[in-house]
Amino acid sequence: MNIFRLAGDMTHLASVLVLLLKIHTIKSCAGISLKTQELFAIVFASRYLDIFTDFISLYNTLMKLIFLGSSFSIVWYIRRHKLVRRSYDKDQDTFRHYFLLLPCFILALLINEKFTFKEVMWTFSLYLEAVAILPQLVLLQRTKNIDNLTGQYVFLLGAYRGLYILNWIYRYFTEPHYVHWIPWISGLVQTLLYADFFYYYFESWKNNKKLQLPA
Amino acid sequence: QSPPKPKDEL
Repeated sequence: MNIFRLAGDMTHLASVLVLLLKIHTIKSCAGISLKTQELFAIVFASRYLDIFTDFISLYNTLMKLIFLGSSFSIVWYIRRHKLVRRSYDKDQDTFRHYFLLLPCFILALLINEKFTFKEVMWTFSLYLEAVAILPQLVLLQRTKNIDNLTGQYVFLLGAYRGLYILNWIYRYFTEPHYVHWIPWISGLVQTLLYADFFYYYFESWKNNKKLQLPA
Repeated sequence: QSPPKPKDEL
């Protein structure tokens, strides 16, 4: 494992921890999109179907369990915890996320590396992950006062994607036959979706001002 | 030909 991949996994892990910290300690999910969180839970559930069949490393299995467990518990918190669900901005979080599910699934049926159940589900998870942040970005744009933890959460998610691209570039030059178009293109699309957010995040950081996205 | 894809990423 190279440094970019490790750093990418760690920022991904940190993003989840920041979100759980916010929800668990402040008992608030203000500014967090349940739609995006549900999509991430579906992403992990469909991607990690191999968790009990293909063993890669203890690290790999543990991380998969952490991402599965955390994504489902975040959804549980927002839907079921009586204090947390009260802080959920239901009226702002209106993105119709099921409109993303069907096109991603059809695309996975059409464009995949092998037409098997596991492979199609894995490809579906990549396409869905690429666009899963959209409801969250829309919600951020509607939120007047983005709190620091929410801003950091989205920043860490974007950093994770950027680091994965560096990891792929590194692996392309150091490993023979390392060409994977489907994860690369969907990963690139995913990272580009964060570009606008990053711009305003750094501007607010540079000017020492509160983060606010233009509507 | 391409080798089997390593699903070693998360």
